[in-house]
Amino acid sequence: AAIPVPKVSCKNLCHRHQLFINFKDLGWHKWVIAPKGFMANYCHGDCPFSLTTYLNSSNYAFMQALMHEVDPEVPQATCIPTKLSPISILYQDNNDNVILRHYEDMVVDECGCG
Amino acid sequence: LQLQEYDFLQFLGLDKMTLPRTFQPVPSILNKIFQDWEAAATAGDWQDLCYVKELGVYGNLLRLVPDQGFFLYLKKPFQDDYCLQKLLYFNLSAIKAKEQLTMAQLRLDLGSNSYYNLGPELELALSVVQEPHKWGQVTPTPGRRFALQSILWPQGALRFSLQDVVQGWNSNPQKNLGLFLEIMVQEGRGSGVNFQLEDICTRLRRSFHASLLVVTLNPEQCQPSSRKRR
Repeated sequence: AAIPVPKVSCKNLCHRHQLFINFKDLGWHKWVIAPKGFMANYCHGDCPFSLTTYLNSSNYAFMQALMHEVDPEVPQATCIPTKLSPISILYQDNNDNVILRHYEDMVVDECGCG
Repeated sequence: LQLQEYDFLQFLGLDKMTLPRTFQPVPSILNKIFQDWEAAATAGDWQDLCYVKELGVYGNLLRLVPDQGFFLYLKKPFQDDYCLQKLLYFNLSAIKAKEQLTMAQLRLDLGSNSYYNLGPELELALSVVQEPHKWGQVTPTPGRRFALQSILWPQGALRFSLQDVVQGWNSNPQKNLGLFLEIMVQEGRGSGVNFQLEDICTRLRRSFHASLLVVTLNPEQCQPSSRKRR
């Protein structure tokens, strides 16, 4: 049977939301030397079946969205990060050591349905 | 909110919020590595997070450990042609057992102004302290001397590889008794100690700064298979 296409506003579709956290607001500027803040981007939005193919979806997301349409007990495909990048932090610890380290997969660059 | 902050600090590998009174000076090499890493991440360029290409070593954590030692004041200034004597001590307790040491570099910054119009040539000697400091002892008992070199003109920070020494300290922290640094006037040049030499040594003591740059690799975060795959 044909599946009715739900009306979804573009605003509510899965996409990346930009969010910058300034370390000064947290008082972390007292021990973090660099950077000044952190891009805490996040993914949010709907992954309707009709649009999964346009929303950077995995094949699995397409199948899950289809299954959800057929059986609403199957959870919807969810909006998740599809590309992440690392960050580096230069900070000073309790022993006065200056530390530089990478943190993998910390910044959301792209989102999609999965 | 405090609970969330604690969780986040744990995730970053910190036990608790740190509150340093003053920031340690960050050497230009650390700033450069940070900027290169940040630029690559922003540009979306692939980078091996377990290799520090600027230093040519494997590792995913760089630490600059400050010197917590002290100057040894000579009873009579410049006796036996000594300009400066210092015990260097580095607290390595932050290095966790699972971390593999891939580089340990001692950096001695004598301050460029110290060299200005140097006059007499100075000689620098470094040795590992092998016996605990005894009460009433003027200088520590130095063990193996691993560096002896002349200081001729301004040359920025002096660097010495301490990989083997730090490796030993790491496996047996009780052996970490520090290093003994001596800066002397080269033989034959210090005769007739004058005001200029006193001035140089005073400046040297004032601007002297030592640190230990340590690079470690956490095998849990840098597995050989994942590095190959990348």
